[in-house]
Amino acid sequence: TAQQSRLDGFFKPK
Amino acid sequence: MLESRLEQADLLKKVVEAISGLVNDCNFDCNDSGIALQAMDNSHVALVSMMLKAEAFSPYRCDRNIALGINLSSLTKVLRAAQSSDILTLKAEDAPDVVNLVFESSEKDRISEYDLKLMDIDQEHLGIPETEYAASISMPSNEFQRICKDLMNISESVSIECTKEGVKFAAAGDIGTGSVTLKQHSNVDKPEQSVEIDLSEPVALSFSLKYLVNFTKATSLASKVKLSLSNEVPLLVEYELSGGNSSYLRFYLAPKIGD
Repeated sequence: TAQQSRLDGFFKPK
Repeated sequence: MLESRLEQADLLKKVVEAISGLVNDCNFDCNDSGIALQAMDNSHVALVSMMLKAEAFSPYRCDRNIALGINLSSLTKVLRAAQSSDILTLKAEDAPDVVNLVFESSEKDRISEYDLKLMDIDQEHLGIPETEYAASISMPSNEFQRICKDLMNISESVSIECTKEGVKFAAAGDIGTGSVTLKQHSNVDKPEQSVEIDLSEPVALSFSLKYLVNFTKATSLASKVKLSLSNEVPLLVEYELSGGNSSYLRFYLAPKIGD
């Protein structure tokens, strides 16, 4: 089944 | 200091209602361009980003950067005291312990005044890269809400597939499957009913419906919603706020990956 990804992998802290 | 006056308390009431299911505490960052907010949900799957431009207020004054750390359930309690059509004024000192909210009825001679205690919130800001999305879909916000709610009865996930034929929302669950397909069409008499699809390449992604349904709590803020997608990047769900001054409420949702 599909795994829920996290936003941390896409958006980095400024 | 901050002093900002909104013609309709309803706008802030609805924004707070729309985001309080995702976020408990967050900073309202005030500066001379307006009031901004960025916060992730606890599981780091969804992010809300709000911008209320100075032009959305009349008048608006904020001389320096002020972060108002607010517990949203406390703010909700205070905002319950505001009638939707009340004029709402937010005020804060430069290094504030409280934010002052004043609700004025234009019809009755009533002025309500509340001070809400602020909290220190150590919140990291995420850089959201400017993205050229492969597909963007502009559609009636109530239609999007309806589709998400209907498909949540079938499954916890929805696949969104956008091709030049249209956009297909599909769900598969224990009881069976369901899908809704929308084709591009323009309604000249009621432009808010139009569906516009801007596609540079086909996209297919899956998302959690629980989050999407949560985002659609913003439906009453705007007649249209814009979905922006690219393969393997977060979905952007955007509602325009208060007509034409580029104020917005945006939600980002991380996709489900691998099947």
